[in-house]
Amino acid sequence: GKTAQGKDEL
Amino acid sequence: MLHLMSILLLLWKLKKSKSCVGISCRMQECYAIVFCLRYLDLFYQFISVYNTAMKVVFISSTFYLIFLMRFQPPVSATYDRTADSFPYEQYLLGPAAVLGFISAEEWSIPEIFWTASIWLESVSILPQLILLQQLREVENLTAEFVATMGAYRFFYILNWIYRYFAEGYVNWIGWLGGIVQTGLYVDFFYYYAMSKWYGQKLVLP
Repeated sequence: GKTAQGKDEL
Repeated sequence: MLHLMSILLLLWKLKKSKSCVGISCRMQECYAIVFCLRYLDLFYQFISVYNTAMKVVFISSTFYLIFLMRFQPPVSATYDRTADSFPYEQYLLGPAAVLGFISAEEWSIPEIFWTASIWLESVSILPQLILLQQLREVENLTAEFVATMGAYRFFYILNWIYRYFAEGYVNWIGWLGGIVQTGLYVDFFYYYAMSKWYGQKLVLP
């Protein structure tokens, strides 16, 4: 599924 | 990568000059808090090897920097705690916690911590900028370190624009925090760019 907003960023 | 480079530049500077004059340990403490709040997800969510590796490197190198400046001679002997005295505990932590609480997408601990960390990161450079404004003259390596530390957020903005059109990606809190963060640097960047253009030492007004 899609990652929640910003959660795949550092 | 720019963020990583700024940390490596700072480590290199501390090792090479054995001095942390002009470097704000308090800024690093703010970042340590940011990373601890945001990277809690290391314990319950896996995104990629790259993502995990970077999180571990950011947390450990930031704590190491604080250790060097506060406790490890000869660097710690040069740390001026009177000059580096921006009271972030009152001025930044409190407001970031309140904003994190009221602007979180849902009221769960990870979500509130993540949101607070975005707001705190956006102002974490303030102790460093205020320290440099007191000293006015900025050493070359310190100038590069602060410039890369600001530039990484600007490149996030470019990536967000790309992701918005490519994937319909939306991240309102990240965007707002990123704009505030980049905005705080604009002034420094201006003087940094001028000093590079004229090949002179960076001196802040």
